Amino acid sequence: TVGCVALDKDGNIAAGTSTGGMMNKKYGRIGDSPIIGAGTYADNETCGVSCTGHGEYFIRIGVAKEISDQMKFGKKTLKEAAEYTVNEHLSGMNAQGGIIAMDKDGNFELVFNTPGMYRGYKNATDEKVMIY
Amino acid sequence: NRPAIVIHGGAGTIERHLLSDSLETIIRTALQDALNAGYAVLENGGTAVDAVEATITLLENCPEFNAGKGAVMTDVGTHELDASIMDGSDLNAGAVAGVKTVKSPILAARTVMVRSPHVMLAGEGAEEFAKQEGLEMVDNTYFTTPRIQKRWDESHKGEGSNVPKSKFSKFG
Repeated sequence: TVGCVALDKDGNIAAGTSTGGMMNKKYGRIGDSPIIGAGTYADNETCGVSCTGHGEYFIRIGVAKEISDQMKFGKKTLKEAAEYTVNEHLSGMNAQGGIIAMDKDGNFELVFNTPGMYRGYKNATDEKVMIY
Repeated sequence: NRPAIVIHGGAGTIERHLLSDSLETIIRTALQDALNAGYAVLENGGTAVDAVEATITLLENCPEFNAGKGAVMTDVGTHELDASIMDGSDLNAGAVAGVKTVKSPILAARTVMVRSPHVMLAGEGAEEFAKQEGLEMVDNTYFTTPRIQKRWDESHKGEGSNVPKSKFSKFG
């Protein structure tokens, strides 16, 4: 699975996710990646999110929109919202995976509860690629 | 607002001993190339949606990631791809699920968002829509790579016998 969240010069946020899904899947199984609110979400007022992991759990929780909603209705910061959803809500269900997210001010979070996540960021002052 | 971009290439058990130095270099380079491509769109005044499409298209074309070329295989040895995109400025969104011959699923998702009244199209209908909209269509085998084929072969070794399926099997 691959994903991206971008913030443009007009302050607009967009998010996207693309995947081959789960290896050896059967019966037309679909994970969270194509499901808006689960694997992908974007709202200029809060943040953009793209997810990767055990899709069944990401769908049931509605991970991407849960992070945005904690900011919109719970007045949490992106960091607080992302860390709760991954490290408490998902981990509490033994669900493995990660998220990338960025808010309207360009703050970003790359949070995962697996041994690794291919990830990276680039802005006007910094850029980095990470694996573990 | 200063433009910015974040990306991922999947999370999971990335076993260090399985990630050779050369493969790690390929992956790091691909991630950096994707960041550069998306950021260049933003720097040139492009929209966030344009940047997301450019970045993910590049990652779909990189065989090292489970998306587009290099996607994992289903139990019967085919590829079924999914993608979605969302615009935070108007909460417009597009998605395709279970497509088999659309070369760029993220481009198909964006086309659904921009050129249809729907959010998600699935299976043959999504393929038909992509074809009608002039998107590039490929044979399903386009997405197969030697590495993916080898993993699939290994997980189906002993098929038909009472040998337990490999650890990849998550099905009763």
